[in-house]
Amino acid sequence: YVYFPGKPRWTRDSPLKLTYAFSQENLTPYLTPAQIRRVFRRAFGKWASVIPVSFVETEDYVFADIKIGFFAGDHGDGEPFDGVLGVLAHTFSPENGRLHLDNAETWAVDFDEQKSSVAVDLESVAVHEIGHVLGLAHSSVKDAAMYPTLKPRSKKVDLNIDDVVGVQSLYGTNPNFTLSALLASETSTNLAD
Amino acid sequence: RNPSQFTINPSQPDVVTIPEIKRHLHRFGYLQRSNDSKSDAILFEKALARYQKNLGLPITGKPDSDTLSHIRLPRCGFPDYVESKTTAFHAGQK
Repeated sequence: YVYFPGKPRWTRDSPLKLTYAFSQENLTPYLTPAQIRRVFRRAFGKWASVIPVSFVETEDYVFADIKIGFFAGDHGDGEPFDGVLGVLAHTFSPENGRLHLDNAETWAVDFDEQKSSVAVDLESVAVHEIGHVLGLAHSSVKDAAMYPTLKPRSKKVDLNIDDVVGVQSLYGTNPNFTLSALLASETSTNLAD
Repeated sequence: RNPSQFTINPSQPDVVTIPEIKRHLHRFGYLQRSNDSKSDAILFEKALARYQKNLGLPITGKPDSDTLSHIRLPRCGFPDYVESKTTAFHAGQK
């Protein structure tokens, strides 16, 4: 696992509670708002299960800690998106909180429904970008959620031990976290693969 | 900036030119721009080796097939090597 230079992280009173909201004007036509909310709730839950941090959805986009939106091309943050595939999403390091996804992608939650050869799994990208929001940079461990690449029509939604050790070194350990539960989930994922 | 210059054109997945590889390595933090053509080749090789090491690929320093297929993969836009002076992604405090 790798930190950003200066090891930035969210520094508030513990237990840390972060709010997140979606830019209602900037969603994706491929998924319903309910599907998007459900995916991100699951993705935030993955990280919340290993560190003493809670994530609460809010309607108030302006004051949310984490602002999530789907944008196309040049969207004003100096890092334009590039159309189908290529760059899928990007995020800013703590405590900025902006999480942007490329609106040009064919975002999917179920590859049985979405047959496109360039379909991209939203939950896999959400888990990865939330890792950035929390302060993790890209990992060289191929099975880590923080590994920078993702093949179309593939999923990587579970945290790897590399991700867990990295984020726990920033925020501490969730008292309910057990390593055996994590290893069990990794094993079931490997068997499924 | 023309966004597509940062990534490989998915409509031509099999063609990856050296300038595209260099743009990719620069975009994701592996290669600084240099005007010195002499050291250019050495810097390019070093950047490729760092890319290969960082992504768990065989380290050859050459644009081999493993490396090219990885360069073509969709990915996160955040650089892999983040210099503290990388501004866009450190865009200030809330």
